[in-house]
Amino acid sequence: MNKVLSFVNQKGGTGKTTATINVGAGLALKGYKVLVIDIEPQSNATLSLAIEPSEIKKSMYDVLIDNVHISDIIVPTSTENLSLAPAKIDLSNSSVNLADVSHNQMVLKEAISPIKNDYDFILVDCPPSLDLLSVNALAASDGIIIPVLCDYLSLEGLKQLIDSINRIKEKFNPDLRILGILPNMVDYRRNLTNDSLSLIRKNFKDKVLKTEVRVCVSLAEAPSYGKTIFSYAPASTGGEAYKKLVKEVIKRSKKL
Amino acid sequence: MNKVLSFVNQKGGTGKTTATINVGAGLALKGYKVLVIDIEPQSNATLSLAIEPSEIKKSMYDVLIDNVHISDIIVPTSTENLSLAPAKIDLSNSSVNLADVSHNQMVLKEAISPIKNDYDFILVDCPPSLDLLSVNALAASDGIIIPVLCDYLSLEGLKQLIDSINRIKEKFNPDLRILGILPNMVDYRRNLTNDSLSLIRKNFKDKVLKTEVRVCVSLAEAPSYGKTIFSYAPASTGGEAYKKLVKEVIKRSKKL
Ligand SMILES: Nc1ncnc2c1ncn2[C@@H]1O[C@H](COP(=O)(O)OP(=O)(O)OP(=O)(O)O)[C@@H](O)[C@H]1O
Ligand SMILES: Nc1ncnc2c1ncn2[C@@H]1O[C@H](COP(=O)(O)OP(=O)(O)OP(=O)(O)O)[C@@H](O)[C@H]1O
Ligand SMILES: [Mg+2]
Ligand SMILES: [Mg+2]
Repeated sequence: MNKVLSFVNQKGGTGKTTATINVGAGLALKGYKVLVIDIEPQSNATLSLAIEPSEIKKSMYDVLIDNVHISDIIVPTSTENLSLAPAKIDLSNSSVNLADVSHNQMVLKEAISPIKNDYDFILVDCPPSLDLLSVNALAASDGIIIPVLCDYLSLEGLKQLIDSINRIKEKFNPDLRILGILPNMVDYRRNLTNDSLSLIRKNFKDKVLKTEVRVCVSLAEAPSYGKTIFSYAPASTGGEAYKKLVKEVIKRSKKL
Repeated sequence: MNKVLSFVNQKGGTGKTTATINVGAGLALKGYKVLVIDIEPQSNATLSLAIEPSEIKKSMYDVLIDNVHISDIIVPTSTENLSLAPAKIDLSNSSVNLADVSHNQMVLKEAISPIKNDYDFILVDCPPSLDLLSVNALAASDGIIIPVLCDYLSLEGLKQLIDSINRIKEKFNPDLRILGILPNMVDYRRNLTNDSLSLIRKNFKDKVLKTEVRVCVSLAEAPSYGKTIFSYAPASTGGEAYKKLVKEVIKRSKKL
């Protein structure tokens, strides 16, 4: 396959990190070789995989700013076939440090190219912004997954996000595709959820994934044990949803 | 009073915008003259107050980048005594545009100083990051309010955030104080919430506000009607919580 997928949304708290970790783990459990790349200064993907950022010597910061080879920072995780290129807090200075670098939107793409064929999937967890780090992820990706909440502010942001993605696609990566919009924290008891879901499906049609991930507290608990949903609570509604999502991601990746 | 308060947290989706709008409205209803400043590129505070960002001619972007006087962009809202300095999507380029400006951390403080005495409270809604825009808000503030969710990833981020705030305080604003950490989307039925709450109160002691805002769907519905909680559902648990929070903010602001 050799696909690079980014989890992007400038709206905060929509489930980007949760989706990156659990889709990554689900693909790894099916035998695919997966690398998760964490480019979030708050290093949530790194923390969720039970790796303490302060104990890491070199991180994605060193790869993007000091030209360290990405294979020098990759670490194994507790899930077989799932590796991680960790982040640290110093990533928050990267926009400033990369400001003077020419083609500073392509730094991540260049860093990934020597290892792209070593993995079936490379998943990039992005910060809640459309700054230089997220633009790098979009420039390096084959497909993007956009987790959204079913509320007013998230929906408003979605139109803006799709416009920005199309601009970045034209400038830096014409082959970039939206693999899917992922409705997350769905609660069918709330009118707001049902109204928003029908609006999303009406406006964005087949760009919206069939899988809807319901609110499931196990998904919020799992990171504090450093576990993915598959090792923490595989039979929960969260576990079932992510099993389904992984199948849909595989199917849609083949069309990228 | 003449206090500037910023709502800050680099973790996404913790309730910064919701708290800014509803604390602002609550203070305005008590007769205080309040200005909300939106410096989030996704302009969520502007949207929540029923102002369409695309119809705004000049925004905080023009104030920060082109030296437009902030009083030229201030608009009234549907709540008496509550005004807004709106944001637009072009704010997402501000870190790059401000990179070459000397003392670029103080641009917001300078923009606010001519009008600071016209308002009892100026509330700044920040994006989910600690980039230059958020640093500007911290440099311009008397106090900060940190909305947090009661989950693992939010708690991990809180320690990092407090460290970063102390560094910014030493460099740019020695008088800056944490007015309070606001537990948000509290759900007493979840173990994760109760465990997190006792951890937050143990680690951060009197920095944590007494008011806890419970999960309340009215808070998520109100922005889609362009209303604050006080005009949409004042008797809801969200409305009651924000009434209590406003009283606590007034009390703590007197000590700043
Ligand atoms: N379906 C779900 N049900 C319940 N909790 C969830 C679900 N998905 C995510 N969460 C929880 O919601 C919180 C926000 O999710 P997450 O951190 O993955 O979002 P994010 O988009 O990566 O946030 P940020 O914008 O800060 O990067 C986390 O505590 C996570 O555990
Ligand atoms: N106590 C609450 N109960 C229920 N929903 C809430 C509560 N507080 C906030 N919300 C909803 O949660 C979502 C996230 O809140 P909000 O947008 O205010 O967070 P934020 O920190 O400003 O996000 P961002 O990081 O993207 O700026 C919104 O849809 C909001 O309406
Ligand atoms: Mg995240
Ligand atoms: Mg916000």
